[in-house]
Amino acid sequence: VSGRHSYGKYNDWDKIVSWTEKMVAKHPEMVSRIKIGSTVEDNPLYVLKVGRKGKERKAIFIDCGIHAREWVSPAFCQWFVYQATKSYGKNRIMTKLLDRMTFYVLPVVNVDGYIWSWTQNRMWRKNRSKNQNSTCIGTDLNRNFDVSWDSSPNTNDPCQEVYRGPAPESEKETKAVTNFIRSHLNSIKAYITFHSYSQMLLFPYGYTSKLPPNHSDLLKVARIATDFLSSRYETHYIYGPIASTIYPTSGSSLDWAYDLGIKHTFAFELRDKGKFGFLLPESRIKPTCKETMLSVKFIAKYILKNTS
Amino acid sequence: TAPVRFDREKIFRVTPVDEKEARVLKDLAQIIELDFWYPDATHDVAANMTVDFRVSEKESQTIQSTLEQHKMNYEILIHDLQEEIEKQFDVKDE
Repeated sequence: VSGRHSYGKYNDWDKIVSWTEKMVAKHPEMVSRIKIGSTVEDNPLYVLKVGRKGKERKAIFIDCGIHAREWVSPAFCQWFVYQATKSYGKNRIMTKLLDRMTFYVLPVVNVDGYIWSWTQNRMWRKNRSKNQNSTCIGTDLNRNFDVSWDSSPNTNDPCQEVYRGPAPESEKETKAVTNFIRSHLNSIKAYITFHSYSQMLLFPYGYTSKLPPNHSDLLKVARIATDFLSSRYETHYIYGPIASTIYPTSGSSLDWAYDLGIKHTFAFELRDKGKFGFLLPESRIKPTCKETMLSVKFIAKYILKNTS
Repeated sequence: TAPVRFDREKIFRVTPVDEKEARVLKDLAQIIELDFWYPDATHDVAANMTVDFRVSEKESQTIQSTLEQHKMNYEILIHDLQEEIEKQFDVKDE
């Protein structure tokens, strides 16, 4: 894959790293890069801290690329940082958000898996850690969080695509994310994670059909957020609690963040609904990102206004 | 090593109408390697759920004949996965 970084194309890991450096160099007053850890294969895990520099403010943690083959997810994180920095001072809402909030954006969580999906196996999902007593590689990072981690009997086979790992937070990538969020918990008011595909906006819980105490609040935010999303190209998203909207899942980042105390956590399952699946053509990246941006800006505005 | 290729691999979409049909899919997953795209894993397959999965060209015949034998509706979303992988890069370098 030739050429340089482009928001309208899929970028391999090297391009994304150089893009992070470029964003910091271009917007030093708005963007800084934090290395929050490294992966099993010693690739760096970078978070971009986006927002006007100054005293600590309410923050939202956004991550992309937990599952390697879901390429449109990292594309959205790059787009978000680009749009935020580009529209600061021009777009009233974004300017207000960046003046009063901080966004921690982790463009790719599963770096090793993402690289593998570029170089070896486009259909790869898990990370690339080796499993004891098994020739099967990888853990599903979204089953590795310490929340109802071992409640599903079906996630303890290393050869499964949804293998939860040998222990909660066993993976360096998971540990890096959880350590960072725990150490910034007093400011982080929302957690938003991006996956694909199937066009859904999901919120807790996945590990139980029980509804969280602020279910009606989450439902309202998701309803309006999906309305904003569909306002651009009429892309229809369904929304609801994970367990009843799709199926029960254990060990997910969403539930973990919620039970840690972040009471507004959402998971986007981006385009499409299966015509292309994980192979969304590049020509659809920008419309996907533009419509999702409307949704995320609404959620951020809501968090700014409605959290203490 | 050369990247994995997915020549003529197919993506099937099946919506089991009841637990019996869901069971057919789960049994197929026991004997043929299916890569579930949606839901994430075999054990999440349930009645009235849209199920997407990837299967090799060689095994796709068995899948089709089994589904037809059980009179289960299905569609093939992608007929040649490798082709789609190459087609996703449809934006020229700026």
